Amino acid sequence: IQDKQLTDITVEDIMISSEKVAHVQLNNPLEHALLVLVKSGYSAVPVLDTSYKLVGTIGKTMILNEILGIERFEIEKLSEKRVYEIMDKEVPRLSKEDQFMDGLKMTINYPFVCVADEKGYFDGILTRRAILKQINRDYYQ
Amino acid sequence: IQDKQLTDITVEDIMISSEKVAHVQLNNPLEHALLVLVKSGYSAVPVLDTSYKLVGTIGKTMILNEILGIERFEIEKLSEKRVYEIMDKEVPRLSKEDQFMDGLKMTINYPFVCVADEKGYFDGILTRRAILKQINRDYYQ
Ligand SMILES: Nc1ncnc2c1ncn2[C@@H]1O[C@@H]2COP(=O)(O)O[C@H]3[C@@H](O)[C@H](n4cnc5c(N)ncnc54)O[C@@H]3COP(=O)(O)O[C@H]2[C@H]1O
Ligand SMILES: Nc1ncnc2c1ncn2[C@@H]1O[C@@H]2COP(=O)(O)O[C@H]3[C@@H](O)[C@H](n4cnc5c(N)ncnc54)O[C@@H]3COP(=O)(O)O[C@H]2[C@H]1O
Repeated sequence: IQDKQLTDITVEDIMISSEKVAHVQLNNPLEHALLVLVKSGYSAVPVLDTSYKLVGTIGKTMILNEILGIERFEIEKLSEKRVYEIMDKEVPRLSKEDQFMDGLKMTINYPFVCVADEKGYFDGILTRRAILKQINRDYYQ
Repeated sequence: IQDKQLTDITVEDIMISSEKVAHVQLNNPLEHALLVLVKSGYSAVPVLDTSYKLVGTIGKTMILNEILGIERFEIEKLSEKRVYEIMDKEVPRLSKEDQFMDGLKMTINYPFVCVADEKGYFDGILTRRAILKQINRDYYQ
């Protein structure tokens, strides 16, 4: 990949593939989702259904917003609510065959973009870090 | 800036200047810091001292890690602890006069890089979004 031109690189070449991506299931209680996020250290991760199809994304901001009451953080809500109730269902996505340049465009506004096939099965994520690393390499050639 | 070559662009040209950057003070209780983070929507922000010098960064992950006890999130700790006790003091930084390419290098590993002068006064932040936007423009010229 190092020696490929940016115009020859596909999303699949530089994405983090699904088995290495931390995720949660849409049925998990928020408490579980928040634990996954805090322990993995990631601010947001993909949400999958039981057949590993991509259904949304969820992050610390969304969860904390949900439990922020008038006077305090209402921590009990974490066990009352589920991921599907508050996840972001509008997930911008790419396919493995898409071009590096499509990835560059999308990561302008999203720290990571989910990669899925036409049926919606989750393939991985394309991160800003992967894009920036490749661009940095490209400049020194 | 649109028509400048990437090699002519400085950090100052594309950074978000200090007055537009959400931040917290090192003496704030964690509760205040978490509220600033949740309301602004940002996952991490700079920490300044009372003379507006850059002293660190703090994020939701660090705060949540701090209050995650064995059995539950110990929400009372938010009012007991202060920002300076848990902030990240190792802040990679750039100066306004630095080159675009220095910014590109640093944002490979950091979503944002703080900009400060030689005395440590906070000037602004350089974000991955600013870098990616500029690169995207550069490719279409
Ligand atoms: N454990 C770790 N080791 C080394 N560096 C770490 C790290 N956790 C975070 N970082 C650094 O912080 C950046 C922002 O992470 P964040 O969790 O906010 O935002 C992440 C997270 O929401 C998601 N992400 C990245 N890798 C993931 C994974 N393996 N599983 C699930 N989500 C992931 O994609 C976003 C952008 O990731 P990106 O790599 O561009 O950018 C990452 C990376 O540069
Ligand atoms: N209110 C909003 N409006 C529109 N888009 C928003 C937004 N909040 C977040 N985003 C989008 O989400 C990305 C990640 O934000 P995050 O808060 O994790 O990570 C942010 C945050 O930690 C910090 N940051 C950005 N702008 C800031 C500001 N004005 N004050 C303080 N910190 C800021 O720099 C990181 C990277 O920012 P970047 O712009 O590259 O990337 C942002 C941006 O693309």
